[in-house]
Amino acid sequence: FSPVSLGLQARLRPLPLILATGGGYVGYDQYGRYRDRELEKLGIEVEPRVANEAQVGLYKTIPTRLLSRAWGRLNQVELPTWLRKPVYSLYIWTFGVNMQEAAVEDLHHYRNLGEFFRRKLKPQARPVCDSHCVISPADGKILHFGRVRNCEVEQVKGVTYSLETFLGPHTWAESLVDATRNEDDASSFQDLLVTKEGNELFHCVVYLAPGDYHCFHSPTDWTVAHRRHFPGSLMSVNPGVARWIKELFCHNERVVLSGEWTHGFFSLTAVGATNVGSIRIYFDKELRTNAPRYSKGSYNDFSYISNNNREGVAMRKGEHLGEFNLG
Amino acid sequence: STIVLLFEAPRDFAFNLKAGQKIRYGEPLGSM
Repeated sequence: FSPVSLGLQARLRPLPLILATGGGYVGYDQYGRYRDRELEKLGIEVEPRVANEAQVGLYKTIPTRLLSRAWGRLNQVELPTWLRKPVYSLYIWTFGVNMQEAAVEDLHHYRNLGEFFRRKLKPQARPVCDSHCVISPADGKILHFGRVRNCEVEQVKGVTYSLETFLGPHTWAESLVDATRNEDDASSFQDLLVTKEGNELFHCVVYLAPGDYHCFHSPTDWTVAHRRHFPGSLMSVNPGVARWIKELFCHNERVVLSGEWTHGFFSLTAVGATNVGSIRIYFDKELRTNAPRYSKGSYNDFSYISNNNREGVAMRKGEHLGEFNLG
Repeated sequence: STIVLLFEAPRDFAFNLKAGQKIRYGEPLGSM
């Protein structure tokens, strides 16, 4: 009964309670997911189980930006030549990377994992489709696509986020949209974006897995007029989390490029995640993402339209546009 | 990481995709 053991016992006493409560909660949650899967197998549509405010708040307390920057620092450390092959081979095996398509297949060429992650592809590895007006800007998995309705965009089936929260206020378009269309004409934010009669607003979400090629390209012929950078969280954006956290893409750090294509408004948004917190746009040297400090809910605008360039940055379909970087 | 495309197009624009499918840069997403 020494004071030390009494103190230790006092500290250990809540542990079983915490474990039992946590275990019970996880068990209940897993049973619910199991039941949903069984119902889906029977063809019964099941509402996705979306996290509540408390769960999102709890998730957001995880210092994802700090972890992301630490992960980035770690992957800038130059690896000794003898260690490169085993480290990159483990990454290749874990994430199913296809090195035959890489422009440089020799693993010793990459000084660190950050460089390996930014690897380019052989030019002929990805022929750009000529017969369609919109192509995929990156390798990945199609999470969701379709028409935008009632200013809500689906990140995955059944889980939506607000178009206006995602893009921010419609101030970037003063220079794009002709003066005749003013704000009160449009019945909603969505109508503000659609500049031509008879058009609709469409969206497509491409998820890039850790083993995918992480550069992205121009999805069509368009001119980029404006960039809006939203600093934010760096929660994971894998499909499981996208099914669980509503408005996930509005919480995370992201860079919105907007402009015009032949049919009117066009935008591409790169959304960061825990392991890939940094976003680079090749023609935008000013952009700095995943900075240590930022004020919540803030964003910063940058226009590519200047006195001697009234159009913005012209991008051809398939042209190199940017990349995600570790950390 | 994720890339979100948002764009206006004529009503008859159609995606030739399936949710959950793998896709590679350069492959078609859809057309009018």
